[in-house]
Amino acid sequence: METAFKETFDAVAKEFAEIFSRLFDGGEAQLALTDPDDLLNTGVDIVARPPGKRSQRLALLSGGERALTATALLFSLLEVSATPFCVLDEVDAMLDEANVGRFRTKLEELAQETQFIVITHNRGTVESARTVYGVSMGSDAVSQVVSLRIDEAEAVG
Amino acid sequence: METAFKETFDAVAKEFAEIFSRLFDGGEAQLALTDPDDLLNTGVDIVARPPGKRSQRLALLSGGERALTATALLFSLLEVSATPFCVLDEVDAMLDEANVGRFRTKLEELAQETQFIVITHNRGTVESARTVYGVSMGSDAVSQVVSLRIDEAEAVG
Amino acid sequence: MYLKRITLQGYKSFAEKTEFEFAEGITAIIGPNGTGKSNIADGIRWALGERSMTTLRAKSSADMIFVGGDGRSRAGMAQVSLTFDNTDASLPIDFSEVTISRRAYRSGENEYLINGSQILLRDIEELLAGSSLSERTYTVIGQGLVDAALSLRPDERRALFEEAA
Amino acid sequence: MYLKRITLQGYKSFAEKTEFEFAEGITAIIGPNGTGKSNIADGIRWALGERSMTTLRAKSSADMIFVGGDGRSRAGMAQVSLTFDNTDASLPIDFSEVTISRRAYRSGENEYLINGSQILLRDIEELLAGSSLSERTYTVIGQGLVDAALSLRPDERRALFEEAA
Ligand SMILES: Nc1ncnc2c1ncn2[C@@H]1O[C@H](COP(=O)(O)OP(=O)(O)OP(=O)(O)O)[C@@H](O)[C@H]1O
Ligand SMILES: Nc1ncnc2c1ncn2[C@@H]1O[C@H](COP(=O)(O)OP(=O)(O)OP(=O)(O)O)[C@@H](O)[C@H]1O
Ligand SMILES: [Mg+2]
Ligand SMILES: [Mg+2]
Repeated sequence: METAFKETFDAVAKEFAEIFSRLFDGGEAQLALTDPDDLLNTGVDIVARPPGKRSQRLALLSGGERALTATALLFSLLEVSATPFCVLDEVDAMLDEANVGRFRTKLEELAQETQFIVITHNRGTVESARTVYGVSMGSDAVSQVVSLRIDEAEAVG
Repeated sequence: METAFKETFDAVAKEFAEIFSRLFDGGEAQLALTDPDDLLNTGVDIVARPPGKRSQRLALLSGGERALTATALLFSLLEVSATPFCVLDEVDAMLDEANVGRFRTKLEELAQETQFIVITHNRGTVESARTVYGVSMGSDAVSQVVSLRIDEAEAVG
Repeated sequence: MYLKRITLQGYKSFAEKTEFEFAEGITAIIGPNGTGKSNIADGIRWALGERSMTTLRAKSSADMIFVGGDGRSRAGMAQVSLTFDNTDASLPIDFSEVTISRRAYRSGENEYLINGSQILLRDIEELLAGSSLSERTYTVIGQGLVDAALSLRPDERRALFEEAA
Repeated sequence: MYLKRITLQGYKSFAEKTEFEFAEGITAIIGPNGTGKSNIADGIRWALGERSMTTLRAKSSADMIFVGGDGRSRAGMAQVSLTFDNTDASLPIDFSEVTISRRAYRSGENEYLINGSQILLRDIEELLAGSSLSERTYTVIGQGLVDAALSLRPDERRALFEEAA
């Protein structure tokens, strides 16, 4: 039990450091055990330092930096222990265009192993999809679905 | 005290019903007192019904519908009792293009009376501004500001 | 193993039988506000045995069932089915395609089915526990919840790593 | 009455003296993630006398002061000034332009100034109470908090209407 936790923690921590600096194009981040001598109960700390900045508490990160840091953690968990599929509901809402681009690149890489269903308003993210569904609603409050080709998705935005 | 509260409540409730159906292009919404006989302690309920839908609890509204309903409440408070200025930090992040358009129209109307400082990633919202500032950050983690003409703002997006 | 299809009927805003076919790789779902995109994510969590109504933005099981709209009466039942490709046998059951379904009735009763035959929630949980689909918080990341892991206390975050172990 | 200018110096990521001139109507602020846009909103709340550090995404007053960056040492003081056009005399003070400033030092000490002369926080609050700028929750709507009013309990929402009264 403890060794499985520690092995997983070490593997995720290694991925997290690497994926964080890929998504932020620099900077560094670490996962740290709050109490390494007590593997059964220890908590996990996150330290994130965007490029050019001093290391600060998570609370000082901006909205977009928080979303990107959390996404780096999610992606590192998926790298170490993939689930068959993963649903992401507007995780890219706070990201600026450059960060959406880096998010998309990493998503496309992970999609070799894990299936993704991504709900998004971001054109950049839609462009990475093989299949696109458009959801709409009639005046009777019933959801309807249409399968779109990528060029049709542009129009729905 | 009570009469001032009740008068304000009635005025805001009237505005809220009107602004909600402007922002949603239909539907209806009300503000209701939980205990009208005890004006000193009564709470305020919000009932929102997007167009075509049955009246439901606030928890069932979607992310974008919640943001738009809350914005309708904010705008009705401003109509009744304006503050000299109002800062909106990415209130339009969850809105789709049609809702951003209606949000922008109402914002432009209110801006006759109230000064707005709007932080946004939405091009539609930026286009409603008379002045645009672009914020950037050097590699030394220091914020820098540039005043942009509207055409320059397009490029920064 | 991957998710081949989702079918929703009478579930939240999906009054009519609606199917999504998925390939491997990335599928995007787009559309205006309030049209039902997040309801699909809720439907997936629900079919996998989600017990917490708050996570599903609901108060009771009845909130899962289509309440009706203009000129449209309410549904009596909600059903969501998830069909998995099991050719790699990661689900310990001898089918190349496995469909997990959950139904809710206005009476409050819930039914669970595997490939059409009724089973208990316990059986589903056991089946999933053997695969990497078991109760993983990071299988579905809800709207506005992407940074939830950052807001947890350090001891609460530990659970993420235990699930992955 | 409207806000003519904000000046930030040493406040959070604004290490250098930075000025924003505002006209009436709408001013937009755009820019990449993490560049300091929400810090401007925090600076406005802070200068108006905000007491709650959590609302300012901080733990202590020292979090208001620039901590330094690559090749850039930390600041010793943070200052934010808000200049209002008071030609309509909505602030009960006999100036056509009123500048409210707040300073914080590493010692934890805070100073408040009006048009350059030092006053107490109590005096600022009294000055603002007479105008429509007093403690209004809807003067600054923070990032991700637009729907906060919907999550309040009905009795908590009452305060919004009392402020507007
Ligand atoms: N039991 C139900 N019956 C009918 N409609 C329902 C039910 N539960 C929820 N809804 C409707 O579903 C809508 C919300 O859908 P959802 O949250 O999926 O929207 P969305 O497409 O994700 O929108 P956004 O882009 O704003 O996030 C609400 O308007 C609500 O009325
Ligand atoms: N005291 C401080 N000294 C230096 N930098 C600070 C200080 N407090 C906060 N910051 C920095 O400010 C940055 C966050 O700025 P802010 O939240 O304003 O970004 P933003 O432009 O709103 O971004 P987003 O678009 O992601 O919301 C953080 O990266 C943090 O490092
Ligand atoms: Mg949604
Ligand atoms: Mg921000």
